[in-house]
Amino acid sequence: REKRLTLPPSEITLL
Amino acid sequence: PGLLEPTSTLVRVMKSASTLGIAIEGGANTRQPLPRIVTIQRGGSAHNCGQLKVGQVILEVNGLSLRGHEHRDAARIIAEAFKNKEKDYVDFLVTDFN
Repeated sequence: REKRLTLPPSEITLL
Repeated sequence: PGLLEPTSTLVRVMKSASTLGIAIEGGANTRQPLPRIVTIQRGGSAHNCGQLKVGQVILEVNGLSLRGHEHRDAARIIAEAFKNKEKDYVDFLVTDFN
């Protein structure tokens, strides 16, 4: 399993 | 800066509206390590500029690299660049290559 798949998704910010 | 990113483009967004009008996702320690544009709001400065596109990844803001910055930090850097009254524009170095 690739390491990147264990990273969390990001929140989204409106600017 | 940017010279090692052959597909990158410098986009100057004039502060033509009261909001920048983009939504971003990503940042250090997430699946998307650099902020990616997920929405461009109609009527915002970014939309008026016409050169930013959904899906582009933001490498730099006013020459400052976003690499290594977590999401909230990257969002703050972009927000402060837009609020800074010393410039009537924000320069974005973006790439279509994710």
